[in-house]
Amino acid sequence: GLSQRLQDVFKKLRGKGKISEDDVNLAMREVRLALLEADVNFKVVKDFIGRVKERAIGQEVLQSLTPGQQIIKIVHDEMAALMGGSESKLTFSSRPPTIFMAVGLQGAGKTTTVAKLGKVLVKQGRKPLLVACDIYRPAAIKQLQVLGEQTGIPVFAMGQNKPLDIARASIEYAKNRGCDMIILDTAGRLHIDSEMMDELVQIKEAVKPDEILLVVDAMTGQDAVNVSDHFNSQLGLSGVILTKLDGDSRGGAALSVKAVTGCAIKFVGMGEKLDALEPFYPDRMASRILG
Amino acid sequence: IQSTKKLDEDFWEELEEILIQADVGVNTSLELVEKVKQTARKKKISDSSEVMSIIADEVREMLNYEGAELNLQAHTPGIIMVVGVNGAGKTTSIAKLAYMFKNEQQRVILAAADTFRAAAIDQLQIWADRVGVELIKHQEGADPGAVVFDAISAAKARKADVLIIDTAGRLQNKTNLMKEISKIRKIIEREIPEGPQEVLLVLDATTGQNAISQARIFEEATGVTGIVLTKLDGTAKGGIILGIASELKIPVKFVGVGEGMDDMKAFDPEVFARALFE
Ligand SMILES: Nc1nc2c(ncn2[C@@H]2O[C@H](COP(=O)(O)OP(=O)(O)OP(=O)(O)O)[C@@H](O)[C@H]2O)c(=O)[nH]1
Ligand SMILES: Nc1nc2c(ncn2[C@@H]2O[C@H](COP(=O)(O)OP(=O)(O)OP(=O)(O)O)[C@@H](O)[C@H]2O)c(=O)[nH]1
Ligand SMILES: [Mg+2]
Ligand SMILES: [Mg+2]
Repeated sequence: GLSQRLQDVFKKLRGKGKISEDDVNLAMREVRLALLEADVNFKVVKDFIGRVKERAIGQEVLQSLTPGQQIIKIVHDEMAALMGGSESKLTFSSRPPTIFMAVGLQGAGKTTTVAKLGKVLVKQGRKPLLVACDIYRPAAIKQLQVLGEQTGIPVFAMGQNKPLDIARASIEYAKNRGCDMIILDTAGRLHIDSEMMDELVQIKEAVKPDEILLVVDAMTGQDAVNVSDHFNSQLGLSGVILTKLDGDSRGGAALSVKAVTGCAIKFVGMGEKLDALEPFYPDRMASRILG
Repeated sequence: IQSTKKLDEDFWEELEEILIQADVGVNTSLELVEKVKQTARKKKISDSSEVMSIIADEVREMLNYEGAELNLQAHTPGIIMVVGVNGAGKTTSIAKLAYMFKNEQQRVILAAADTFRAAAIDQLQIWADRVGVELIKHQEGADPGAVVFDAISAAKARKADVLIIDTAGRLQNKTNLMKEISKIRKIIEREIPEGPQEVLLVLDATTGQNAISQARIFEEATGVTGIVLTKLDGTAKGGIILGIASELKIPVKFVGVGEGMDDMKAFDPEVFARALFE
């Protein structure tokens, strides 16, 4: 992992006495490689290394007996600070029903995550309603209905109607059913599909969600920056959910998405089962990305 | 890259940057740029536009393979097993393949061997109806091996040309799920000794370096004869296939460029190479 590589870098430099800025540059190169291999976006890596280097040429490293370890600590702490820090709790409305909307690329894990989120809310004593706004994908509505049955959470569907109308109608339906929460499941879409992105903008303007959550696959590569930037600039995101973290990808997309949108990662998907949704821990994620 | 740049360190760095941002991966990008540098030096090239055509050739070469078409003539029914991680686009890609074969007047049967995920069977049934092909399925929760066994019998009985098997998405680090998919392959081999003609790994073009681990582990578990690279209609470049090509020599056979049944094309290394730099 990175700590071994940095140890090797500084082993070669032992016996030279004080560490110089050039030596730190060598170490920064190793960090850069590790982050790129972990799928952190190229530009995000550049900015991040710039910030870390400023601290790495400070006294805490240059005077240290274990400069490699010092640098790892700085990198880890900077990364955890970058990914943490903003409001990671869910926002609830003072006038129910609270409305959450899940958005993202095709196959990211939205439908599954919507059901998992419903389960978490039920545990908190709330009464969620899952809403089937994906009218495009074959059996998408059925998929949400099956998940609703498996979790004992009601699902509102209006078949092949406009997603905008379904979202609007779900509010009255929730109130009549005594539900204080609505979670909208939307169709996967490309950030460059202006018609589909406009559909989300219309839903947002009509029902004013309290949370717009971008669902991102943890194995996403360099494109994570493009995707999250587009979704954020068109919709204004309130948070991110990173899925499939039970895989073995390093998950550098987490750093990219946070760096580019400033949005908190609020939850992580840790499996296909409906109880596999956990809070996001920035320092755990930092360790994972650094390998 | 502007076409009138001189070949200095900045130029080579910029080339590296483009490749890394296309998900080619650091090591593969460095190797590729080094190779191109050497070729440019040997040929005494000083014009950056000529370098672009060298690198396009190099990329095409890495991706051009024998056996880059589907291999179905050897046996009837030709069996295609489709595998990959969750959400990559397997089920949709199967619909697209079925549509392609149907248009070539081939008799196609599909097998719904994802008996686990909510509404997976319903999803494939809708596609089968739209394309106009038969689907062999059991109930949700049934043994996927049993579905495969039934589907092979049906394909033999109906003299189908092609049988395409949909499997549940699985992350490659889940040992028990990888055991299950190896077992499904063994079931096919029991019924058809030469085994499936094709095992297609479906890879999402937005995937980063984890794709290499996916290819390695699925190759170990079931063998992989080809890759279907999906969602290339997005902004991701799918550069991960270069690392996979150089390490595992697995050819990309198809690319997915949309959500409709006609949104699939044969892989064209030339088109791919050019798109990397757009
Ligand atoms: N291992 C694992 N699988 C997951 C996780 N989240 C979702 N999945 C799986 O990923 C696949 C895609 O999930 P969906 O919920 O259908 O994704 P989606 O974003 O709704 O897809 P579209 O509606 O087509 O855009 C399914 O096989 C899910 O079971 C996770 O955290 N871990
Ligand atoms: N834009 C685009 N979307 C695609 C493409 N291929 C598949 N999709 C979409 O990706 C999502 C997931 O596709 P599926 O076919 O359900 O993926 P899967 O691998 O079978 O998923 P699991 O069975 O849950 O593992 C769906 O919304 C598809 O419409 C493609 O080439 N382009
Ligand atoms: Mg969905
Ligand atoms: Mg599927």
